[in-house]
Amino acid sequence: MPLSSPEETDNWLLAEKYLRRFYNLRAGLQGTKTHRSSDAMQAKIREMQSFFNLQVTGSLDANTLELMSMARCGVPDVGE
Amino acid sequence: YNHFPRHLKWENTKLTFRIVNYTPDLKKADVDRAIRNAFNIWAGVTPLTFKKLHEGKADIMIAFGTKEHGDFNPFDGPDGLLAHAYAPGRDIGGDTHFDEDEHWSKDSEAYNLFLVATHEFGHALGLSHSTDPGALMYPVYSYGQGYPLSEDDITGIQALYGPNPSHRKVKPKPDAPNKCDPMLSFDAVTELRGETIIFKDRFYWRLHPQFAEPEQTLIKSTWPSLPNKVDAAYEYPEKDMVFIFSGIRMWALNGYNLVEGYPKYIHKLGLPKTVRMVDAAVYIPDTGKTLLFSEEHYWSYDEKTNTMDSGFPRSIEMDFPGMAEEVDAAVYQYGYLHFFHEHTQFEYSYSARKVIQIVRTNSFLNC
Repeated sequence: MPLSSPEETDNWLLAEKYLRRFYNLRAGLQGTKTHRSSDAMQAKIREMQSFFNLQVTGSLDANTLELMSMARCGVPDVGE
Repeated sequence: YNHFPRHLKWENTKLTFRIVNYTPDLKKADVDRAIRNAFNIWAGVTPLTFKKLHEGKADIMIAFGTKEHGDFNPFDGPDGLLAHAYAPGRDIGGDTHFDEDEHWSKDSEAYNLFLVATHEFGHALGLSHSTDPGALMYPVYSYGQGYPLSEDDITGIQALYGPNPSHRKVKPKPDAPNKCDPMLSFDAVTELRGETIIFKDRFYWRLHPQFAEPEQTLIKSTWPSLPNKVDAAYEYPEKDMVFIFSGIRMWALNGYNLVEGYPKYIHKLGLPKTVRMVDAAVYIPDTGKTLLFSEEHYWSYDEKTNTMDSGFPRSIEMDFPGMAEEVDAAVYQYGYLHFFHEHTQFEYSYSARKVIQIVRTNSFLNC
């Protein structure tokens, strides 16, 4: 797997931070250096997509990333 | 709506709050007013009362702070996180913090403090986030005027505390439209870079050819400069532009950006001043013409010469036999004109010049 582009890395880090804060994604590295998408991460992406009534794809598509960058409340979307 | 785990709530309905510090973005009196009005919104639909303290510990301590501000739950600079609040309980329970790195306003110029405060106090009283894009407790910020609570918000808070004893009536914000409502009608429909955008009330659905499930979003979440109500919309692909009509004004969008010089008056297109709104608009690639519908008539606008064609207006009923005499929305797809009027969709073959199918409007959303 070629290493991801800087933009993909930025998107990935944005998503990781978002899911950690709002969807209880556990801390620590998700996946390996080359294989980015861990099961836990994919599951949390699906959970977030389902909450916002997006297409549940488990992948960081444009709509999902767009929503992750919108101004919002800091309270998690899932009960702690 | 959602509650916090174990449906956390205040056992005492007489609550206290204290504003610990103020943002320099607004006058102190404006902050006081925004906070008081926000509490009054929740007091209006529950038995809860809110008394302001000027010192000591209150149930709900309100403060402005940046980055790490003392609760190990840091803010993130401008945009992103705007504020947070803690579920009902002792100590930090109920406390509400606003990110001072944001710009706070009492209108739509920046983040509206009253709206964000009302949302955060919903958390401080026991509401978690709602999945209804029309609810105040939806996680993503969007500016709107008028009464901020939707039916969903009111039902959620009254599930915890019951109604206001005076049973004062409030007029909730309408919830998001239901795409499978058999009586569903559309306000406007347009193509946008290969997707189909369907406007209804304050929302729009985004329909992607590969996905069956349309996504519903608040108009203002994507295009803050657009009005909350769209009458008509069409895409002119040659310029990668979408034109939006509301009342006697029109906006031009290039993707998510508003095109310089808009909004303009619709009469700039050559429509007579007697026309006060465009009901539907659709660009026909085969002819290079945009059809503009208003009440029982329509006009033809030439996109190449930017002029209104002569011999118009013409009667919709005469030129589109089998169609309703008025149109709510129209879109051109694969050689067919889809006209929408109330809960009925007319599929009109442009080549055969006749209506070939009549179905329900909601079938366009795969219902």
